[in-house]
Amino acid sequence: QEKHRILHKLLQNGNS
Amino acid sequence: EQLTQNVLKSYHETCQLRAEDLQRRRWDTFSREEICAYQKKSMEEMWQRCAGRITEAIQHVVEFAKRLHGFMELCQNDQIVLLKAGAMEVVLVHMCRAFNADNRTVFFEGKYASAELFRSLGRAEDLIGSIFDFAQSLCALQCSEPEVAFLSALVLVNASRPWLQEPVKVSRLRRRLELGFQLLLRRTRREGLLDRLPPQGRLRALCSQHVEQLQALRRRHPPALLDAFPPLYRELFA
Repeated sequence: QEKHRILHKLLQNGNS
Repeated sequence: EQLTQNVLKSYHETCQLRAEDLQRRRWDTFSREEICAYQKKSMEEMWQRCAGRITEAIQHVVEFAKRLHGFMELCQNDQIVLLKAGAMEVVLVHMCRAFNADNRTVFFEGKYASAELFRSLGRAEDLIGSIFDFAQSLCALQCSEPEVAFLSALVLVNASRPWLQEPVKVSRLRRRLELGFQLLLRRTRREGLLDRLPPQGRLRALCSQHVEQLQALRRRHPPALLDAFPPLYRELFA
């Protein structure tokens, strides 16, 4: 997950 | 039926470009001068531009995945594994919508571009040729929008991707998607499509070719080259 911080963040960011 | 509706709704809500717009503009090609201007760009700038467009497309794929019933119920590791392995493949599938097979051009930065526009990418020219060939073969199947939606979901939800923690859960979701797709094809009398789809390995090979070209570019340039690339692109491919 550390290696995929941005992807992780995009997945966490609500459903927008 | 519910799953089908969900796949189609997710696809429509997250579609980057509308099929009607792409169809309407399919003869709106770059002029000779515009093509020359692209060809004069440095290899680095052209790579950055392409990386930028790919990243925008991938962001839409992530949003599509998030809306798919069952995807966000997979563990976080598997969500990331599936997107990391499949996002670019989905972008390549979507490219058939933005491809005019009659003159071999693809929608890029506002107009339709032939392969020669990408000449300044240097040795990646072979890759461009392979991607155009793939788009051409997919275009020949004349997939409807609902079919592209299901193909996108099925490319993404693939239980055979390495490093999945819960492949059984992914496999269960995939099975439901396959059933939904089969129902759709039966209803529209398009069952034959399944036998005509390009083999999965072809998409995988194109994605490997892309990563190999990026690695070759990095070997020839100072490490700072990648600083100008979108962070998401670097995270996925570098």
